[in-house]
Amino acid sequence: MPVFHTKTIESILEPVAQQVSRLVILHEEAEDGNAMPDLARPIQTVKLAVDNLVKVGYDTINSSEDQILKQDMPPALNRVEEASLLLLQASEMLRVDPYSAPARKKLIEGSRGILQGTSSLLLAFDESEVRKIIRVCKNVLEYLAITEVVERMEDLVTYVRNLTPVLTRMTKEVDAREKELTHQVHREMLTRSLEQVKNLTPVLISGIKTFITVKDSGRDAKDTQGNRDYLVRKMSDEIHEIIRVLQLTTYDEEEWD
Amino acid sequence: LRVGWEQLLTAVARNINEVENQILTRDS
Repeated sequence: MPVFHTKTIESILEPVAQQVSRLVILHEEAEDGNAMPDLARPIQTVKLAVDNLVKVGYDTINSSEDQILKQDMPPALNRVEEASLLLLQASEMLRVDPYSAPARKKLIEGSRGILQGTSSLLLAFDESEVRKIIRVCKNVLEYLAITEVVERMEDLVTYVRNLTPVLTRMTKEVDAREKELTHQVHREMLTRSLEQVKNLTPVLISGIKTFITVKDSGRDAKDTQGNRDYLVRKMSDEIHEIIRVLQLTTYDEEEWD
Repeated sequence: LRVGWEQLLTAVARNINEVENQILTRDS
């Protein structure tokens, strides 16, 4: 099972995660007495990158309207800043004593801290993206919920005209999200539900049309109404399933402990 | 170990830059 649930997060974090793991092993196996190289310059580069990230992060917090994102970002940014401080302390200690074992420990802790902090940041952003997609899905659900007021052909025209763009947007966004996921089962679940929604849409429109035609002809429209309601329920259920799967992750923060 | 530590710090710096890019891209 993949550790990172999206390809973007995986592509960013995987290389550094591998480096940290490798260094932890090397550090543990290293014999005491090995002099450490001068790392002042690469550590300074990391510090500059962290300073930029923190600035960009707080700009985002100030401009975002997503309250959960605003709440999730500061602890992750603090984590990165604290970790950067550990690296600077290690650099200072190594300058005085290139054999310092505590400095090596701080290097590992700092690198790991940055990995944890950036990972939390990416997750917070990813969750915010998912919330955006879910809002689009809920928009479609709201349209489906008013299907019963469509009683005339003119209403149906308006209904289709309004439903089509939100449905298209939902399809596009869920489809893109599916391609981003690393978890095969979740991908298949999204694809299946999305296909169902796509297939059911013309059937629903035709069902509403039949209901209106039968009702207008003065015949008993109970069965056609039942069919229409069944299709609305079926489509709504699939969209609820999409919302549920969108929120699933395989990520486990303890992996980093 | 020399190459290892420098490589790690380079990877960490790259990681931070990529996260920053993600934030900027999604924020826009």
